[in-house]
Amino acid sequence: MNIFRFLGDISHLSAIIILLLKIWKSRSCAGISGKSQLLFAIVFTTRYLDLFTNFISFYNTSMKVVYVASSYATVWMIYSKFKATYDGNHDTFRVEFLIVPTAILSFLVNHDFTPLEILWTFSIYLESVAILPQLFMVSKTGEAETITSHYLFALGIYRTLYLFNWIWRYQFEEFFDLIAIVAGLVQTVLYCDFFYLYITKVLKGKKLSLPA
Amino acid sequence: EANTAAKDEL
Repeated sequence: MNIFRFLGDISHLSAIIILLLKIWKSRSCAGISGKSQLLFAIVFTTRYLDLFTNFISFYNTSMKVVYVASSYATVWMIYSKFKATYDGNHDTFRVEFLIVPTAILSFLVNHDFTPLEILWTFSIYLESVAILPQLFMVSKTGEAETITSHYLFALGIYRTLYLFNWIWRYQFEEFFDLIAIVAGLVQTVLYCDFFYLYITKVLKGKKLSLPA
Repeated sequence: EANTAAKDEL
């Protein structure tokens, strides 16, 4: 464990908590892409299948449980509890264009052709593009609530910090995982446009508005 | 040979 990975996990956890609280407190999932949350639930499910078979540490196991539980709770709130507030007309990104290519790629490019490894690889590839429906929805509605932009910022920063974690691990542990690194780079690049808007607008107290 | 380091990561 290193400071970058720890801060990254904290950032990821806070993004998940921010979103849960936003929906629960406001009893509304307006502006939130249910499709992205569905993709995140798939990412965590396919990545943490070794949750019960491969104990790494109490921290690792408890974080995985929190991630899986909160992602399902978020999907449940969007598609069931508060589905009246779900803005389906603007959440129209074709997720099959994300799931199919990443699934095929995980069969072609992986470290080991075994079910667990292919599912792990699929979850890494899918996570790198899972935010696209949400970013697409924000660009379609032309703006996002401030709390949603904080959620997106925390979510984007988490994988950016993981990039530094991988530099650290390459330097000091002679370890690197090209699949995770390349996917993490793609994931971070997808946020660049949003990071720019967040830093130039939201941090100045303005509302986040994208040129529609 | 890329070590699959990322398995102990979240």
